[in-house]
Amino acid sequence: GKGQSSIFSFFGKK
Amino acid sequence: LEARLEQANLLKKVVDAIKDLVQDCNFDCNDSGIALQAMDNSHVALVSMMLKSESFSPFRCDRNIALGINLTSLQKVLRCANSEDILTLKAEDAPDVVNLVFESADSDRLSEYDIKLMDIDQEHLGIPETEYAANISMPSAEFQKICRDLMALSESVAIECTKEGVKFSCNGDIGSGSVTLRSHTNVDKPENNVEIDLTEPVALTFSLKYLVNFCKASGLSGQVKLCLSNEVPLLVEYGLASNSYLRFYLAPKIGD
Repeated sequence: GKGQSSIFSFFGKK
Repeated sequence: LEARLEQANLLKKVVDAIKDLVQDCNFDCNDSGIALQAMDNSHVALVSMMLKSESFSPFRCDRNIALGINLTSLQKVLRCANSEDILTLKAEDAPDVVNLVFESADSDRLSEYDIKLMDIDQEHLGIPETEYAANISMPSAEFQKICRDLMALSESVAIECTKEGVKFSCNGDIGSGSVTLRSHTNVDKPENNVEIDLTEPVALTFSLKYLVNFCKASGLSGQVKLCLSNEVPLLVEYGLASNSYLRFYLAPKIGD
């Protein structure tokens, strides 16, 4: 099955 | 800060919609308005709210301040407002509390509450400007029904957008299901329109638990906008008056 990714994988810390 | 909102109900609906996702957050106030950005504990979903200064009348914010507020506390106080009340938010420089005043438009009732502020160390994420491959507008109630219906069968939904339309499908222990929507224009009831703007086909999988949670915002807007590109978070946007918005980002499920 597919795994849940995290927001951190896409949006970087400012 | 002094910000007068014609409808206390608007803020109440926003808080009701997000408080199961995020608990303590900073309301960042500056002269462009009041913004909030927060992630859920598992870092899968991100809430981004913007209440532009134009949504308030009057709006005054002399210095940038972050109001750290527990949303359960805010919800308790907002429940004290009557549905037609006008809300004024006030805070001083380096405040300990935020002051909320509810005024009834047609009576002389005035109620006033202070909520203690918290020091919240919250990191802000940079959300890149994205040209999404698919932009879908649909009735918010329709999106809510699809998410709730499919959640009865499965914990995740595949969203596929092609020239044919947008297909929401799921596979679970008891069986499978899908709902397909095509572009649709209702001249008499534009709130029922489905608009699909596609530059390339998209197929992504998302957790329904979060989507159902986002749909608590359905009362804020008759239409919801879904923006998708392959391999990036889904954007679910509820537009508010004066270009204000409540946005949710959801990280996709990836890999095999």
